[in-house]
Amino acid sequence: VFTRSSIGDDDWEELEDLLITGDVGPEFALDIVTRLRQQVKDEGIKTPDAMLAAMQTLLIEALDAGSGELAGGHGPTIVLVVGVNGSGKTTSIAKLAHSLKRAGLTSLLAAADTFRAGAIDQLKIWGDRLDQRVVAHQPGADPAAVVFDALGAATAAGVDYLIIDTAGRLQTNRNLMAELEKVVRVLNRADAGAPHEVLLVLDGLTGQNALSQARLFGEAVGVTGIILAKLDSSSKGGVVFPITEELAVPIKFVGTGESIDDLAVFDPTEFVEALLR
Amino acid sequence: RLTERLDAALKKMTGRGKIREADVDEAMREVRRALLEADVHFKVARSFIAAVRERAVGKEVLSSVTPAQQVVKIVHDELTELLGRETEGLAKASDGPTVIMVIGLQGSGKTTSAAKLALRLKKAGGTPLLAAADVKRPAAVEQLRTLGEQIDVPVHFESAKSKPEHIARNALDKARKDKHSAVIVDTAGRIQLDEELMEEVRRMGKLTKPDEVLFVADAMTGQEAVNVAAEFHERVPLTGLILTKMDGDARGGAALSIRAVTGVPVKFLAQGEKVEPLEVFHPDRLASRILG
Ligand SMILES: Nc1nc2c(ncn2[C@@H]2O[C@H](COP(=O)(O)OP(=O)(O)OP(=O)(O)O)[C@@H](O)[C@H]2O)c(=O)[nH]1
Ligand SMILES: Nc1nc2c(ncn2[C@@H]2O[C@H](COP(=O)(O)OP(=O)(O)OP(=O)(O)O)[C@@H](O)[C@H]2O)c(=O)[nH]1
Ligand SMILES: [Mg+2]
Ligand SMILES: [Mg+2]
Repeated sequence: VFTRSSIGDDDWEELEDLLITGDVGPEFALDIVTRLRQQVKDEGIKTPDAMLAAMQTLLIEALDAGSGELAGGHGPTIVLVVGVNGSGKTTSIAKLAHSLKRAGLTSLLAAADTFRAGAIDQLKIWGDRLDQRVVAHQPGADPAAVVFDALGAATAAGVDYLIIDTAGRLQTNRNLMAELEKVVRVLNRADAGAPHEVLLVLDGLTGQNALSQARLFGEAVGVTGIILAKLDSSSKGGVVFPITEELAVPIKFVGTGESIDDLAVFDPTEFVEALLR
Repeated sequence: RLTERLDAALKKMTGRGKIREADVDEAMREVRRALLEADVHFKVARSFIAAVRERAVGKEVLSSVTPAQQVVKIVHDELTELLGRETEGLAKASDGPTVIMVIGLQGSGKTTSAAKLALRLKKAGGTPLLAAADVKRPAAVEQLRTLGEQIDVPVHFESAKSKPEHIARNALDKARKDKHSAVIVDTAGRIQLDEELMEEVRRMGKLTKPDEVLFVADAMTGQEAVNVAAEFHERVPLTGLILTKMDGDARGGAALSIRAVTGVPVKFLAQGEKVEPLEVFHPDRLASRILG
């Protein structure tokens, strides 16, 4: 579209389709293309290059949701990691602990997924590889009890970060969302500011359901940041546009693979360039 | 809801004459929006709308239902047809153990689904063997072994140094020797862009000659579902699709896209985290869900 010498109706439709294939959703695609068309008309934009630049600017501005920095400086800073089943929480926690370690900051990991087969083992293996302590109980234990225990351990050990791994849960499961709210209450009681960071891990391949995930997890526990995992896949993760537009939650990190250093700070410019490719 | 949106789009139509092109334009825009919101691939949505338009235009406007209801019925029937017939269940080997492979993207629900398949076969009187061929993900073997214990199904596993295709091959040998009725191979999640891992899954297929290669897809997968499935299908022909996490509110449009583009039939729907029986696929129910 951006290489044609003149822009016709078909081209505008093609641009909309391009955005839709990136999972931005039909509503956002129509809105942003309509805005671009108006801007092209108002400003008399003639060249494809100028049009591409205008589109990129509109998209980058749409992702502005405030600071993407990870919370810090509390003693310890408590990070709660949540999200639907299989989105990449446990792996992202390992990656986060690794990058904190590289920055000279210590973490304690709480294995609060006491439900899924192999979940505690999985986090323990990562903890061993990173040489960071993992607090765990036995499978079937109360997640809130694990969190309470981990809080005490983190404070006693004087670590910089306590990162809590939780079980995957679908945002529409009332009982599991209530379980998560209980974990937050335990944290609130221990420290009024806690959790200092609530990171929602979204699978980059997810379509429009991600908006419902962001909404309902947000309502239940107050999401302060998003990790967009699996962006090494062929999908563009465009659902972050409607999410940012409606909820203004900053995208803090992106997961780019299954290895320990496959975590990057979110870069809106790079993200938009990839979307428009 | 789609019927309400179509009511508004078709309010100018009365109970007389035929459905005209202009009448359905706005209705088709609403249907397209509903499909895209349900994650149906935009090209699949486009050709679907064209097919519906063809079926609707020229039809007599019935006096027994509202125009919206009439259009919804055409859309629903067309969608049901496109989703394919009800599943015939799992293939069975003519002699020796039935070999089933589960493959798919990371975190889609393969390991859990493998256990559910084992339970299904066991409940039908079979003696399945699970094979833990994911040696990459931390504690993947532990995960499958724990699930196997929960449903009292044996799990063949080896050290992390074994190659996945050899684990699968050894499991098949064991299944033959111990007269298991089936062997279900759980594999590591992989993206279709990873040449090495796609080659690995192709080799596993060649070595074990599976009777079923089931693509496990998350119901909430977006537009890329088609490209992913098509690439997997190219490497090792898929015989069926398992759509997971259907207990949520994802509309599941990925199923339509995958089916429409690759022709792979939807076989089962997974409805929860616990190892319970899989739901057999009903096209009309999934059609209603996709339309929202
Ligand atoms: N390619 C790729 N795979 C990832 C990424 N992040 C996680 N994964 C993989 O996705 C799968 C699921 O990751 P987990 O960390 O277990 O996900 P989870 O959210 O903790 O899952 P549950 O606890 O079961 O809900 C694993 O196979 C990971 O290796 C990523 O950024 N890229
Ligand atoms: N709610 C729900 N959760 C499911 C369903 N199927 C699987 N899960 C959960 O989804 C997450 C991922 O499931 P796994 O079976 O580990 O997925 P996988 O495809 O084997 O993951 P990898 O091996 O890392 O690629 C786990 O938390 C499962 O409990 C389902 O039908 N509904
Ligand atoms: Mg986990
Ligand atoms: Mg697995």
